[in-house]
Formats: sequence, structure tokens, C-alpha cells
Amino acid sequence: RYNLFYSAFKHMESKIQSIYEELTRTRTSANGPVLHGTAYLSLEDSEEPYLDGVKYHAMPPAKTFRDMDHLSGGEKTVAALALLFAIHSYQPSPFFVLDEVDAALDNANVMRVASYVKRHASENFQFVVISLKNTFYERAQALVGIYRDRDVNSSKVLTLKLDGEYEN
Amino acid sequence: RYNLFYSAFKHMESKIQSIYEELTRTRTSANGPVLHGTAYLSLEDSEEPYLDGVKYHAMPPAKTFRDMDHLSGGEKTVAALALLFAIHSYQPSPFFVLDEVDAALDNANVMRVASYVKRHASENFQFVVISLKNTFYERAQALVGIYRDRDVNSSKVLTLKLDGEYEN
Amino acid sequence: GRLVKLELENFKSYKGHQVIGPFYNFSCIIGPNGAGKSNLMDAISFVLGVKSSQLRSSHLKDLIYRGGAINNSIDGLGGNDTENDASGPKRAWVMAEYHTSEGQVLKFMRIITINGASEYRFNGKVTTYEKYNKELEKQNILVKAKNFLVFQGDVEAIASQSPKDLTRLIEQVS
Amino acid sequence: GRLVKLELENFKSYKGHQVIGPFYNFSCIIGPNGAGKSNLMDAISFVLGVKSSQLRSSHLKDLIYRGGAINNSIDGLGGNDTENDASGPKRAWVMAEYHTSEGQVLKFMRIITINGASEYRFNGKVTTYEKYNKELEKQNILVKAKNFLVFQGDVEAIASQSPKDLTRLIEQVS
Ligand SMILES: Nc1ncnc2c1ncn2[C@@H]1O[C@H](COP(=O)(O)OP(=O)(O)OP(=O)(O)O)[C@@H](O)[C@H]1O
Ligand SMILES: Nc1ncnc2c1ncn2[C@@H]1O[C@H](COP(=O)(O)OP(=O)(O)OP(=O)(O)O)[C@@H](O)[C@H]1O
Ligand SMILES: [Mg+2]
Ligand SMILES: [Mg+2]
Repeated sequence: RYNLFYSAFKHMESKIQSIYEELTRTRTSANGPVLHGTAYLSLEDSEEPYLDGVKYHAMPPAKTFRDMDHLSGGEKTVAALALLFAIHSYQPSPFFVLDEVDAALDNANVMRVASYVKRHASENFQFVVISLKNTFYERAQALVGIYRDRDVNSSKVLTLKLDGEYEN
Repeated sequence: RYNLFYSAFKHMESKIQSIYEELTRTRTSANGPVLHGTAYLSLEDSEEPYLDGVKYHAMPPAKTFRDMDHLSGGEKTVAALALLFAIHSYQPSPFFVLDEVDAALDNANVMRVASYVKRHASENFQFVVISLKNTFYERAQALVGIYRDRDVNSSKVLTLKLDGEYEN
Repeated sequence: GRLVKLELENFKSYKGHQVIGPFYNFSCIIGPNGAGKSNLMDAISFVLGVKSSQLRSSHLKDLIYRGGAINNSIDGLGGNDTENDASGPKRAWVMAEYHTSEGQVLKFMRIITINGASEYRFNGKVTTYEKYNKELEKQNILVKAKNFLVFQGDVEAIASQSPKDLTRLIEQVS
Repeated sequence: GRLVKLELENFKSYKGHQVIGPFYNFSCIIGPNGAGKSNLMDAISFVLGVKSSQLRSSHLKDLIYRGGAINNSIDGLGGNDTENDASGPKRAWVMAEYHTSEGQVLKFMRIITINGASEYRFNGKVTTYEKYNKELEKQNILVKAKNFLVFQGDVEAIASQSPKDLTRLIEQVS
């Protein structure tokens, strides 16, 4: 049990930084440097890891080292997604369902998250994402449009493949 | 004490429907009828109102009568704002501060809420609203732009009156 | 493997029989507030065996489509009691078609009735919840950990969960 | 009456002395994630006397600007320990200028120091919290009810609050 836990922890620890980096990479000006955030996992009590707990730290680019609680709404969302994807890298479930995870994100962060999803979506890592923001859904392969048909008092569905095919 | 409570309740009860109507008015098609939602307050135990409680009900347009818990994220947000404005109508605080209340709203609802704020903002009913959505903030009288100055590691502010004047 | 399509009947706001899909590697669900987007996520969670309390419903029977009186208030007109059918459907079901990376087609189905009983079918055959869940685990779908389902409004809390909770989550996937 | 401008010094992410405003009848605060928008709402709440636990801080001293080591990781380069000043400011304050409908100018000010003590000033004169709050209540600013402050992420819960909570809110404003 301890070995299983420990190998999972070690794996996620090795992945979290590169994932958070990819989600926070920002170019401050046209020719400026590309900044990125820093994230890591630490064991509160490294003798018996599952006694005390795993602590998660994430610092957005050019920010001070602070407690996770002081992060803003949007900064917390990005840190949370990085953690989810790091956990997934160890135990890859075949698909993700995300319901308006972009609600607190500004346009720049919506684009970074949507590009990350577009880059990593594959046969074995499928994304089903609910979003209200066109900056997010315009990058999808296909749209599932839900509308309410007032006449029959029911939800109805239309599917649209974004390279043009239309299926219903 | 009972009289004070009762007159507050009666006042809000009389206002909640017209406020919710204004926030949910939808024209279903170009020449179609204008639908709107229904909202009301009820006393769970009308003998002793502050023993049990005031129950709030809100039904979006063309939806069935259901428990408030079954409303969607966006539907709950609109219902919540109607309640807040109804309470305000009885005891008008001079200003409101709203932090990203439009996060769960689709574009149509953002426009309805922003138009409501624009219509009701006045010398004695001031709104300070934090928003990431241009559909909301483009209707404001003035913008307070916050940015992070990396050189001095601090938040900085710019103010812009939307009819063109620029102040710093 | 991946989720290819969903079929549902009288599940939440989806009246009658509807087929949804196909789902691609990156599909986005869009639509106005109250259209039924989160209900579709509830349908996916439901067919995987997630409890009704996580699906914004206190009883399983709340997941069955209910018509009821519609609020048709129109400017100038009052009243709204139309189609007050108490005689709604008595059961609801969701079926998920899943294709493994080897090309096998798996069908997971869950049915509920108005008295709250749940029935699970794997590839058309009735089975127990344990066996059903075992088939999901073979595809690496660990419903207990739920680390691949993020419900509306829950994302921020994931970053600020306590070390104890984070440890439990890692334990469930290890 | 209305809120006309805010002045603050070393409050949360606002370093040094800054003046914010004027505020109009409908002002919108905009800016990227992490810029300091919610911190500005915290400044308004703080000057009205709201407790620090509602301002995402466990101690009052967390509200004082802290520089600290900046994370300047740049692609290709490591390291990030610059400007590690432990010698940050020892106090912070916020002042709100309020104009009544009769044209009077009122100034509400709250100061905190690193040891967590709070000082209240009304129109420049030090006063007790009770008197300070009385002056706010004269302007119909009922901080106990807080029905005019909606913090980030809290709006949906207002619609589904329990009848008991709603009753208490109505009592506080009546
Ligand atoms: N059993 C049921 N039968 C019929 N309608 C239902 C049932 N359960 C929920 N609903 C309806 O479904 C609607 C909510 O749908 P849902 O939460 O999926 O919306 P959404 O598209 O996610 O909206 P948002 O963008 O606001 O989050 C509610 O209006 C509710 O009345
Ligand atoms: N005492 C302090 N000193 C310096 N910086 C602070 C202090 N307290 C909080 N911060 C910083 O302020 C930032 C958060 O600001 P805030 O929550 O206002 O952002 P926001 O503009 O509301 O963003 P979002 O759009 O994501 O909600 C954090 O990055 C945090 O590190
Ligand atoms: Mg939803
Ligand atoms: Mg914020």
C-alpha cells in the first residue's frame, strides 16, 4: 500500500511542474521573455505519507510565494486544472467531463486552457467540456448544441463537427 | 418587532415579481410574444413569520414549477439578483458591490442584467461591478482598469470614463 | 478507448428517447442557461454509477423527466397552468456506448424506476452494480475517485482542498 | 449619497499610496486574473468594518502588502529569489470618500498595524467601532446585513439559502 501510494506521488510530483508551466506560459511583451508559474507537491510528513498529507503549492508567473488560499479565483482554477491533469497522468481515465471550468478565467487564461485541451485530446484522452465562452468552444473538434424546445417542454440536441459536417 | 418584519416582507413580496420579470423578459422570436418568469415569496408559517421562515420561489419563463434546487447555475444567479434587488428596494443601501456575478450567465442573461443595472443606477443607487465579460462592462459609465505592474510588484489602477475622458 | 455516443430516455429535462453524439476527442457542449447542459453531464455520471446526491437530486426519482405545469406568463396575460400532467413517465434510462482502443464496443446502461430501484446492464445483460463497476474499472474509469468529472462550480475547490483530501484522492487512484 | 473615491496604502496587492476613482453611478472594475480586482472589493469591505475572515484572510495582518520573493521563472532559466524583503510595511489603511445626497463629504478610514490592531477614523478623528458603524447606518449602509456586498462565487447561494437564513436577512434590514 505504501509503495503504491509513493510511486503515484513520485509520478505526479515529476509531472506537475511541466503541466502548470504549459498552462501559465505568458509572453509579457512582443519581444519580452516568456514567464511561467511554478508548482510542486510536498509531503507534510515524509516518514508516513498517508498519515499527514500531500500539500500542493502553485505560484503564478511573477507572483510572490504565498499560501494557496491567497490566490485569486482565476489563479485557483488554473492551479486546480494542473493538479487534475497531473493526477490523470498517473492513472489515465479515458475521458474527462468538465462543466464550465472556465467561468472564472479571463480571455488569456481561457485561450491557454483551451489550447492545452486541444493539444492533449486524443483517442485515449478524450475531453467533453461544457462552456459558455466562444474563445473556448471555437477550438473544439465538434460542438454538441443543447437547446430547449418550448413546444414539447424538453431539451434537444444538435451535433456539429467544426470542420463543416452537420449531424443531428 | 413583528410589525417591522411584516412590513418589510410585504414590501419585498410586492416588488419581487416585477423585478424578476424585468430580469427574465425574453422575446422568443422576432414577432413572438414576450415571455417572462414568475417569482414570489411565501411564509412557511403565516402565524409567526420569524419562527419558520420565508420561502423564495422563482420560475424562469416557459419552465415548469419546480423546486429552487433544480434550477441551473445561470437560472439561480438571475433569481438571486432579483431577490437582492427586492430586499434593496425596502432598505436601499446607497451602493452595491458585485464581484463577477455574471460568471455563470450566458450572453443573453448578461445583457439583461447589465441593462437592468444601467437602467437603475443613479445618484442614490450606485453600482460597482467586477466583470470579465465585455458584454457587461461596455454598458458601464466608467471603467476602473486594474493591472499588475511587474516592475514594482503591485496592483495599479487606471480610470476611464466611457464617454471618452481619460483620468489616472 | 473513448465515449462514442449516449442514448437516453426521459432523463431529467430530456423527454422521450434521444441519441446524443458522436463524441469526438474534443467535444464542447454549448447552449443557453437552463437548456440542459449540466443535465447531460448528470446523464454521463448517472450511467457510470454516480449517486443521485451528486446529480443535484435528493431522490433517484427526481431524475425521471417530469412535464408539469408550464409557466407561460406573457406580457399582458396572466395565468400559466397548461399541460399539468401528473401522469409523466415512470422510468428513465441512459446508455453509453464506449469503444476500447482495441476496437471493441461496450454498452453500459442504467435504468431507474419511479420507486427508486436501479438496474444495471452491461452489453444488454442485467448485472450487479459490483460487476458493472468492475467492467468500468477495466477501462480505467474509477468512479469512486471521480478525478475525471468536474461538476459545475467545483473546480476552484480542487486547488484549495486539504492535504488529507488530496492524499485520499491519490490513494484512490494508486 | 454615493461612494466617490477610495484611497489606500499598502492594502493587499496595492503597494504604497494609491488613489482610486472617481466612482460613477455605474462603474465596472476590469482586469486580468490576479490583477487585484477582488482585493479592491476587499478594500471597500474592510473600510466599512467587515471582518478579515470575510476578506479571504485568516489574520488582519495578511491584509498588509507583502512583497516577498518573486517567482521570475523564465523559459530556459531557473531560480526566482529576488527582492526577498522581509522588511515590508508595518501598517495599511483604506479611506473611503462618501458624498451624501445633501452634498456633505464624509471620510471613513480604517487603519491596521502588523500586530493586528484596528483603528477607525471618521472625518479625520479617531473613534470607536460602534460610533463609526452608527455613522454608516445613518447612510443606510448596514454592514451586519451585508445585502449590498456580493463576494466572488457567492451569488448562486443567495437564491438557494434556507428559509431561516432568508428570514434572518429580512430581519436585519427591517
Ligand atoms: N426531472 C426533470 N424533468 C424535467 N426538467 C428537469 C428535471 N430536472 C431538472 N430539470 C430542469 O432542467 C433545467 C436545468 O438544466 P441544466 O442544469 O442542465 O442547465 P444548464 O444548461 O446547465 O444551464 P447553465 O448554463 O445555467 O448551467 C432546470 O430548468 C430544471 O427545471
Ligand atoms: N497582502 C498581500 N500582499 C501582496 N499581494 C497580495 C496580498 N494578499 C493577496 N495578494 C495577491 O493578490 C492576488 C489576488 O488578487 P485578486 O484576488 O484581487 O485578483 P482578481 O483580480 O480578483 O483575479 P480573478 O479575476 O482571478 O478573480 C494574489 O495573486 C495574491 O497573491
Ligand atoms: Mg449548467
Ligand atoms: Mg477576483
